[in-house]
Amino acid sequence: MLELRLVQGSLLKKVLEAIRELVNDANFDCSATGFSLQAMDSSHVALVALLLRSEGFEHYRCDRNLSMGMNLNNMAKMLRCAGNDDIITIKADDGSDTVTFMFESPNQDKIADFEMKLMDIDSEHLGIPDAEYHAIVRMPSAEFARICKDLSSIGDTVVISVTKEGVKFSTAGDIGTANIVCRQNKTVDKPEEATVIEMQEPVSLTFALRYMNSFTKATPLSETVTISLSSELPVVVEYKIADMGYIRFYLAPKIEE
Amino acid sequence: TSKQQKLSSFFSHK
Repeated sequence: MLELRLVQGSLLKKVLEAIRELVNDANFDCSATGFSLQAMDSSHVALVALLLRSEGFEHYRCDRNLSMGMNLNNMAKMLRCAGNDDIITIKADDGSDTVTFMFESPNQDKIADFEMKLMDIDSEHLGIPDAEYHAIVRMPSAEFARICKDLSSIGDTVVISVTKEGVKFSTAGDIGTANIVCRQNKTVDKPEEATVIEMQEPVSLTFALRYMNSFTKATPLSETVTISLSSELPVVVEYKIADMGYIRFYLAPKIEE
Repeated sequence: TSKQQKLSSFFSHK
């Protein structure tokens, strides 16, 4: 028996919108820790890891560990039927091949339930080692989204370079080149507007902008984004989800052949 | 030209 009641149902709606472009089908894993997902994109260069901790749910019952295979586009279709202020409850019985999403309006005058078929998904689970990153950049998520969008109109890849001076996003294409430098800026009115760079050593890596743009679909989840870089390691683009957890995107760097 | 590395070359399979 599984019953997860999320008062801020809009968070789940936003999570689905953030990942459904990257991943078609995925297993949601439910355990005492929380509701989580790990899935790779079809070309195996990007990975999404989601955690919504059990403490973030108003009611969290998970009698035994359960893995539920879902088509994310179908799940998003159902969750779009929930109002932004609705409370969402996810329910499943042991051994069932369906999951139920229940939507309650804030004043309880409308209650809807949507039952979705589950699917068997053979997913690879990757062990992600803890890494020491050469540079960690925290910046406003909207700014990062704007940069990725702007650069993708010029080129296909972005070079992210971190130095003491700041973080530089560069691209090149048929029509020309573009460089955007964001300097460390801690003296702002609100902490979420700051750009903060923690650098052990300079790092410069190249990534496909198509994936970066896909990651920025998570922008509505968090006002800030954290980009962790190390030479020859996948970049981690992390959006914190309120007090509940995170959504992390890993992307392998491009290498010269 | 440059190619994108596969994540499996960084992360181990569980």
